Amino acid sequence: MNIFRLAGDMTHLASVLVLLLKIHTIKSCAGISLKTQELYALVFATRYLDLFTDYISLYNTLMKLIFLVSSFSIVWYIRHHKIVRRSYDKDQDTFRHYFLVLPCFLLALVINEKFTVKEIMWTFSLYLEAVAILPQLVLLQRTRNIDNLTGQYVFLLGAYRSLYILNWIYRYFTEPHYVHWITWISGLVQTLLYADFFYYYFQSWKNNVKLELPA
Amino acid sequence: LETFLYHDEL
Repeated sequence: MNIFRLAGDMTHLASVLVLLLKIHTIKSCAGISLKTQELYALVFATRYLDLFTDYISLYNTLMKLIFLVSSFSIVWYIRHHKIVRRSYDKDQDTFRHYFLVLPCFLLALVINEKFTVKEIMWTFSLYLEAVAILPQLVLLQRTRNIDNLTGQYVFLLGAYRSLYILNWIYRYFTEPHYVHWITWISGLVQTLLYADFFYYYFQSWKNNVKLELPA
Repeated sequence: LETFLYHDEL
């Protein structure tokens, strides 16, 4: 474990907590894409298949449980909670996210580190996570006024993977044979997708104006 | 040697 990865995990945890805070306290999911939340629940479900088979550390197991429980409960809140579901804007959240699942799965069948069920599911979860933010970014461009919590949520979600890139660089130089091209490339693609969001987020923070993404 | 793919990251 290195400082970049710990910071990355904490940033990821913070993004989930910000979202849960928003949904649980103000009972609203305005501006949040249910599709992205569903994709993230699928990412964790397919990545943490080894939750009960390979014990790595208490920290690892605990964080996996937190991410699994929080992502599924966020999906439940938006879909079934009698108050929260009313603020879900399904007419705007129209990204065909199922079109992301199949290509990621096919790609995982073709490009993976080992052709086993667990490894293919793990690789699938990496590719899917790289594109999971797309419905949310599209929704942000449609909803004119982005509230602070939503902006912070997306920012933290993008920042965590950027910190992971620093972690991979650190591990590459400090651990022999630590080479995971698949992880690195999908992590880089994921971070690049946030590039323009980061730009507008930084501009709104610098000029102290409301965050707005150009349509 | 079976390179046990050790996914120790989240």
